[in-house]
Amino acid sequence: GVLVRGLDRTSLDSLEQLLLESDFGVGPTLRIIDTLTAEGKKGNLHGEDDLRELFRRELRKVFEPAAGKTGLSLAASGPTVILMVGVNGVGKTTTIAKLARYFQSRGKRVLLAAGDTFRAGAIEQLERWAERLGCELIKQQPGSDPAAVAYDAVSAALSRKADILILDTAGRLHTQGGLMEELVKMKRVIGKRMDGAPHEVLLVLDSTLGQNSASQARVFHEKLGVTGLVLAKLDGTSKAGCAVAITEQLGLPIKFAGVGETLEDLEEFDLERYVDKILS
Amino acid sequence: ELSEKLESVIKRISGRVVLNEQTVAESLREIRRVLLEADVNYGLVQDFLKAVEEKATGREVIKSVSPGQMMVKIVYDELTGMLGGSSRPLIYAAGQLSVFMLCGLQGSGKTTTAGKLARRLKAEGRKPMLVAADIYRPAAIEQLATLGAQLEVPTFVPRDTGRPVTGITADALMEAASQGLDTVLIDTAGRLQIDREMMEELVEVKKAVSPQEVLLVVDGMTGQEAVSIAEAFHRELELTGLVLTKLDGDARGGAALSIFGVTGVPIKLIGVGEGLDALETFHPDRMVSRLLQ
Ligand SMILES: Nc1nc2c(ncn2[C@@H]2O[C@H](COP(=O)(O)OP(=O)(O)OP(=O)(O)O)[C@@H](O)[C@H]2O)c(=O)[nH]1
Ligand SMILES: Nc1nc2c(ncn2[C@@H]2O[C@H](COP(=O)(O)OP(=O)(O)OP(=O)(O)O)[C@@H](O)[C@H]2O)c(=O)[nH]1
Ligand SMILES: [Mg+2]
Ligand SMILES: [Mg+2]
Repeated sequence: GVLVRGLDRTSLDSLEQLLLESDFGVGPTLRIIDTLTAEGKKGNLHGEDDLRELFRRELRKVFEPAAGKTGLSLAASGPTVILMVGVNGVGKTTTIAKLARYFQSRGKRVLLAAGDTFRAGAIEQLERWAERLGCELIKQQPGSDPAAVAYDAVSAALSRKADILILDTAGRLHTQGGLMEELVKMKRVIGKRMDGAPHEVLLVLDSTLGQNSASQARVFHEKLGVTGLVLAKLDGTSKAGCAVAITEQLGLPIKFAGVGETLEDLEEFDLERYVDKILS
Repeated sequence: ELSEKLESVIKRISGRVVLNEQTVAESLREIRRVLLEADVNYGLVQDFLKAVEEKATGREVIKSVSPGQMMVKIVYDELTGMLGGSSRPLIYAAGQLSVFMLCGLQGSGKTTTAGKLARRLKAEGRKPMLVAADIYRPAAIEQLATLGAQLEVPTFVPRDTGRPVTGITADALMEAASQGLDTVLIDTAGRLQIDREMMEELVEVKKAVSPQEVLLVVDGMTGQEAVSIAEAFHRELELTGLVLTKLDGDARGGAALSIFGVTGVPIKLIGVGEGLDALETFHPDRMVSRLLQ
C-alpha cells in the first residue's frame, strides 16, 4: 500500500471495511477515514496502534456531548415514570424486566405496566417477569386502550408510592403513522396524570439491525422526545455501528446495553467497551 | 422512484457517447453508496461493482438512451440477475406428514410467521398443527397457543417444559399423525448463531423430525451481519429457505440480496405486517426497486 507518512493505505482501507461491516454507515465511515487520513498526512500516525488510538479519540468526541446525560432522570418527588418504546421484537419487554431488577437491586420499589394490549401473549409475558421479580403489575384486558392502562398505572404508582414505574408498549414500525400517534397520546395522558411524567422515554434499538435504526431513532425522537437509547442484543456478533450516526445526528445518550436474555444482562453503556467491540 | 443519488449519476454523465473508465468509476462510487446504505453485504457489493464495471466499460451508448440511464440499466439488470431464481415455493412431503421448522435470531418474527403459515396452509385446504417448541421465553407457549386458538388450528403444547425439545417435537409428530393432520409447523426459541448449545439443540430437533423445510426467519432490517448469521445456521442445519420479515417498514432489505447472493438459500416468503394474513411470496423485481430507491 502507499505510505501516508508512516501509515499504510492498507490499514486505512481495512479500518474502512471494518467500520462499514459494523453498520457504521457510509457517511460516518467516510468522515472518520478522512479525519484519520488527514492526521496521517500530518505525520501523526506511526502504525496500527496509533490508528486505533486516534479512532478511539474520534469516537469519544462524537459521544462527548451526550456523555453527561447517560444517567437516568429521576423525578424530584413521587414515582419516576419510564416509557419503553421501539419497533417490533427489539427487546422492550425483556429490557423492562432487566431494568426492574436494576432498580430493585438499588432498593427501589418498582411497578410495571402492561401497555402492550395488542400482541398475542404480551401481557402474559410481562406477567411472568413480574412474578419472577416479585413486582406488581398494572394490566387490563387484551384489546383495551393502552392510554387507559397508562393512566391507571400512573395513578397506581402515585397512590402506592412506588419509586419507579416502567410502562411497556407494543412494538410498532416508525412508518405506521396511526400507531405513532397512539404513542403520542399515551405520553400525553401520562403527563396529564402526573406533571413532568414520563421522566424518561427510552428507545430500544436492536443491535442486529442496519441503517434502519437511524430512521427509527429520528422518527421516534420527532414524535416523542426520546431521552435515551438502549442497545439491546449487544451480546450478538453485530456491532451496532449505527449508534454513532444516531449520536452525531440526534445527540441521544445511550443509557444501557442489553447483553443477554436474563435479568442480570443489562449494563450501563460503556463507551470504551463499545469501541473495543468495534475494533475486535 | 429512483434514489436521488442515482438520478445525479444520470445527470452527471449525460452528454457522453461511450461509457469510459472515469465515467464508470464515478458512477460506481455512487452505486456502492446506495447499496451499502441499503444494508447489502460489503463483500457482495465489491463483487457486484466489479461485475457492473466489466459490463459497462467501453460500451457504446444506445442512441435513444443517456449514458447515465444506461449505467442504471446495467445495475438494474445485474441486480435482477443476482436475485433471479431467488424465490421458491414451499416443499411438501408426498403422502405423509410434512414438517416445517422455523429458526432464527431473537425477535426476528418466528412465532408470528408460524401463525401466518398455519393460516395460509389452512386456506389451501391443508390440516396444520402448530408446535410450541420454545420452552425458554416467558409466555412463548401462550403466544403461539393464542394464535392457534384465533386460527382454530391445533397447537401442540409441551406438557413438561423440563424435557428436552427433541422429545417434545417427536411427541408432537405422533400427535399430529394420530389426529390425521398433514403439516407440522415447529416454532423454536430465538438464539444467537454463536450459542453452541442452542445451535446443537436445533441440529438434534432436525434429526428427530426430518423436516421438509428448515426456514431461517430473518428480520428484513438486519444489517451487515446477515450473511454471517445465515451462514452459521446454514452450516449447522442445511437451510431450505428464508423468510424475511417486517418488510412493511421502510428498511431497504439488503439482507435479502446478501443472504441469497452469498449462500444461495432461496427466499420462500416475506412478512409484511403483524396480522396473520400478512405473508406474501417474494418478488425479486420489487426487491430490486426497493434496493435502489
Ligand atoms: N441475546 C439477547 N436477546 C435479547 C436481548 N434483549 C431481548 N432479547 C430477546 O429478544 C426477543 C424479543 O424480546 P422482547 O422483549 O419480547 O422484545 P419486544 O421489543 O418487547 O417485542 P415486541 O413486544 O413483540 O415488539 C426475546 O427472545 C428476548 O429474550 C439481549 O440483550 N440479548
Ligand atoms: N410489522 C411487522 N411486524 C412483525 C412481522 N413479523 C413479526 N412481527 C412482529 O415482530 C415482533 C416479534 O415477533 P415474534 O413472532 O414474537 O418473534 P420471534 O422470532 O418469535 O421472537 P423470539 O421467540 O423471542 O425469538 C412482534 O411484535 C410481531 O408482531 C412483520 O412482517 N411485520
Ligand atoms: Mg414486548
Ligand atoms: Mg417466538
